[in-house]
Amino acid sequence: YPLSGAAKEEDSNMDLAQQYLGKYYNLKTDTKQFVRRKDSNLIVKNIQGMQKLLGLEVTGKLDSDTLEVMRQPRCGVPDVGH
Amino acid sequence: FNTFPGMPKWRKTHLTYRIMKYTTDLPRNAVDSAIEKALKVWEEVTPLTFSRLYEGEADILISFVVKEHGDFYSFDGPGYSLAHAYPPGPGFYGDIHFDDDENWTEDTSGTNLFLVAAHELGHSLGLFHSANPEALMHPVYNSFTDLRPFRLSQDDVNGIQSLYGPPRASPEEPLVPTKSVPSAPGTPAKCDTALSFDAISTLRGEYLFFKDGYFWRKSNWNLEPEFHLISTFWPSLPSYLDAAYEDNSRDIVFVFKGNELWAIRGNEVQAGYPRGIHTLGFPPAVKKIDAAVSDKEKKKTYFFVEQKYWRFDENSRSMEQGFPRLIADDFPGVKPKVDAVFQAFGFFYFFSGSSQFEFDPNAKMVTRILKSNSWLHC
Repeated sequence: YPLSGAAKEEDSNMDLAQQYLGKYYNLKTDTKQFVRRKDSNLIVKNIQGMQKLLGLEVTGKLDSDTLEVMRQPRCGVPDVGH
Repeated sequence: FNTFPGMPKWRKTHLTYRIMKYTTDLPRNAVDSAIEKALKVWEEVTPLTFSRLYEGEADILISFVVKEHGDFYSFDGPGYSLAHAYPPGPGFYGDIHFDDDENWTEDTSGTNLFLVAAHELGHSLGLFHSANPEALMHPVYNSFTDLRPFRLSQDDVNGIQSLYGPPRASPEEPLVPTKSVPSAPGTPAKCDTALSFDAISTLRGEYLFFKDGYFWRKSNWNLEPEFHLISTFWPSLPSYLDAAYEDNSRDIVFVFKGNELWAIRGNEVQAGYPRGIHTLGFPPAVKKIDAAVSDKEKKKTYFFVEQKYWRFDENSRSMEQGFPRLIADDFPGVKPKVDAVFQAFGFFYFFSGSSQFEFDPNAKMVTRILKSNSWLHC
């Protein structure tokens, strides 16, 4: 079925989050996963790490504040040492 | 604040930087000023000093690049990653890359270059990202930061001082070296018959003979000259100077390198320097000067550039009309190019390679030809 609007947006948020966390938080996207789950333990932990370092409320969720920060221009040096 | 894993830091306090590639978003001198201003932010709270190189390997190489540019962190077009930098260390460590797909500006209408440069320099000096949203080292760019006057947060100051400590003692305490530097291998030897100089100036009745990163300090009351590192007296001055002269009436020595000049009084580099040499009235074609001397009686300063020279009136503080003129016409017998020149006992002493020409400005003739190092008691 074509993705509904909400599902499509959720998908693009997920893309954004995975790119951001991969670039700055050393998130290894788990290639074994068939379905990308935003509540996978790995992603939640990375989101919490990012929220903590960037002074956001630590929810572990892709809430609007967190997504907004992911869209903001920033320094390219990772926040978690590569 | 945070430092990088393993806490890498520079083991010296005088660092060099070189701008390798510019952006076309801004005039070059605007980029130069933004980088200088960003360096000053860290100089003011640490013992660190910086000088600019125009060739060769510097500690901090600065480039504007796009997308994949030869390291493992390619840029991503406009927005998102603005720049990145590497922690202290050899080779590419310490270097800074700006994403030239951003719109770099002097204000905040685009991405403010000074602000991002100050942040990236924090990385080049060893600071990692801070969780404090007020800190310069916070990773997210805050275009609403008040730029005038810009101030580091206490978090940034605590971070950088945890690596390098506070600034040196107050400038009132002169940096008096305890002893002159013994000449170690690789340093210039005063009695080398092929010795040439980069620049020579008088200073309060003494003579300073500059060579590479060092200088000999000669006074009339002791035979043996002292030998020092330039950075011992003037940490922020570059090495390999081009020219220097003393303006006696103002008790200032002007020092030249490339297209910049510094003013020093005693141990102190004067605020507001370096400035561009074109502020003196040189045409844009002049990229550097070879030598300079100021005639304290006539209050005229002579600037020598390859085969020609300019004359500057110290009273009106302006370059005189009718210049440049040929050195050969007005200083017959002096062989260009002139490396250095100073005035003593009413004569001009011109230095070219290992030769020195004593010139009588009244008789308009060379009275003696000597070895360049004849003043150093060999």
